[in-house]
Amino acid sequence: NVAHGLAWSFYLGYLQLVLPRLEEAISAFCASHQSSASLWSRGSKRLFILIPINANISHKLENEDERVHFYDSLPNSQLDRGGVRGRVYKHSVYRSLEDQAHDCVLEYATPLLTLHSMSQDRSAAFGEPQRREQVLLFYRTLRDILERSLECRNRYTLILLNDEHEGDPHYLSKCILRH
Amino acid sequence: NVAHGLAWSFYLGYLQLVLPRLEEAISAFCASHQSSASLWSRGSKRLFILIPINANISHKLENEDERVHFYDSLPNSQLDRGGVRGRVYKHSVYRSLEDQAHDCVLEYATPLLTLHSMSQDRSAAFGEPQRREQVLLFYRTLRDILERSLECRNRYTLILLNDEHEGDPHYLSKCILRH
Ligand SMILES: Nc1nc(=O)c2ncn([C@@H]3O[C@@H]4COP(=O)(O)O[C@H]5[C@@H](O)[C@H](n6cnc7c(N)ncnc76)O[C@@H]5COP(=O)(O)O[C@@H]3[C@@H]4O)c2[nH]1
Repeated sequence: NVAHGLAWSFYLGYLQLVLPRLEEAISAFCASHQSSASLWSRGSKRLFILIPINANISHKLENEDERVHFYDSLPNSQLDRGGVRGRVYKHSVYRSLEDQAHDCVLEYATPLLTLHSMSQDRSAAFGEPQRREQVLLFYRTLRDILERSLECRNRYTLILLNDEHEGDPHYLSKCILRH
Repeated sequence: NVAHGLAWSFYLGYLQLVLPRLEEAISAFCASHQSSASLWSRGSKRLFILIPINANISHKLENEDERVHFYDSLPNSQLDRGGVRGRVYKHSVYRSLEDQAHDCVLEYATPLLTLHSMSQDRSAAFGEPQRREQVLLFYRTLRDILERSLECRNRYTLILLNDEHEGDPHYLSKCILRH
């Protein structure tokens, strides 16, 4: 089951490494970005991870919603990983202009890009009908792993997006507001 | 089969992105690192990907072999990926001092870190006996994907390491020499 392994990979190779340092990175960011400091609520100092069921992932979030703008990157983390010296881990801060301004750390769950591409490559033995089911399995597996993780507690929010959002030009900013 | 998905992910989310740009990155590196320029052979301008069957991965290659030293990083690539603006992809150049000096781009296959950690987490439903078999499945799947990829042709070498290397303090430098 591809999704099972990708959820574990996403946790072990990324979330487990970056979430424990996230609060500190956001504080450093607010200290160096005065205009941002007042635009975070306590509940928003986490990584918002978007999981669209149809795995339609954009590389630029502002293309999904004109009220969402890339603001700046959080300070980078550098870690030695598997022979790569100082591998860089970074997150993007977005400003959402839905009624009032909000800053938040937002990104898609990148393993969904793999699920999407695999469903289009004939040799991957994985088609579009299975993809939806695999996205849901990815979401459930990841949710269960993260719920058991003490070091990641309260540092993330998984946002499962169903297809209704596809017609809405402001789904992302509304989503940010809701969470 | 976890290894099947991890091999596809490693190709679609990493090798397919970085290998086509590798030759250019190495040329730029040689131009800015005069002492390095003469230490590459034509066959060595590729990414050497280490795949130890026991999945025992080190984060610092020089800890594996005292004749191998981290020299510098190749120029970084930055790509917008899944909402992360300017995600950084970088590789490390190692100098091997086995008989004469050689420079090369070397790293472990990162998904093996996931296989290793999963085999140690009781909730991942994946134990040490299956791990060896999964590493071999990862290697074969990756090899087959890469052989079909025109854009990655001649830009990589997969190095499958069996357990005999474990006793040898210079296995890595000898390996580099051989390839
Ligand atoms: N050596 C190496 N250098 C890299 O820069 C790199 N980037 C990816 N990979 C490996 O390729 C495969 C596909 O990557 P993807 O991005 O889809 O999944 C990644 C991605 O969803 C997330 N992740 C890891 N690093 C980052 C990062 N810097 N920013 C955002 N997400 C990240 O966590 C997953 C697992 O990462 P790794 O377990 O490090 O190995 C990956 C994976 O096996 C890399 N391998």
